[in-house]
Amino acid sequence: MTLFRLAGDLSHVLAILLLLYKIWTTKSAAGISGKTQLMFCMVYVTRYLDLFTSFISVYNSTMKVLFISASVATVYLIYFKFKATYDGNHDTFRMEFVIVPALILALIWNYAFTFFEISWAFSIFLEAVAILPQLFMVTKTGEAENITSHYLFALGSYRALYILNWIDRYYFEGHWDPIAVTAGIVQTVLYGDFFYLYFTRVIKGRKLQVLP
Amino acid sequence: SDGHNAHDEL
Repeated sequence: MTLFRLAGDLSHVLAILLLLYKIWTTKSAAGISGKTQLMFCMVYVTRYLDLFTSFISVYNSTMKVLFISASVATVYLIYFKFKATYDGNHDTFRMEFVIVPALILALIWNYAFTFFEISWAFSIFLEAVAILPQLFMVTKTGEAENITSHYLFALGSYRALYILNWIDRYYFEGHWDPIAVTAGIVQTVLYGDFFYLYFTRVIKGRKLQVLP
Repeated sequence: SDGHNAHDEL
């Protein structure tokens, strides 16, 4: 466990808790893409199928349970409890445009042609693009609440920190995970525009507005 | 570990 990976996981947990906090305290899913959260649910379920079969550490299992349960809770809040506040008209990204390619790629590029490994690769590829509906929604609505910006910053930082972790592991352990690294770079690059807006606006106390 | 199959990361 490198420091970067721990920092990345903690940033990920922070993002998940920030989102739950925002929806629960404002009793509103306004500005939040339900589609992104649905896909994150798929990411965790398809990635952690080994939750009951392979034990890595208490930390690993605890985080898996946390990610799955928190993402299910988030989807529940958006589509059921605070359904009336869900802004479906601005959450128009076609999920199949990312789910199908991720599945096809997972069938082609995986570490073994087994259900588990194909499911794992699908999860990695899907996670890389799962944020797209949320980023599209921010551009469509033209702005994002501050806490939503902080949520996105923490979420984008998590995989950026993992990239540092992968560099660290390659340098010290001499091996790397091509699928995870490739997808992780794509995932982090997709936040590029948001990171720019975040650092030029939100940090200076201004609302995150996508310049028209 | 044989690298890949031990998916030890989240």
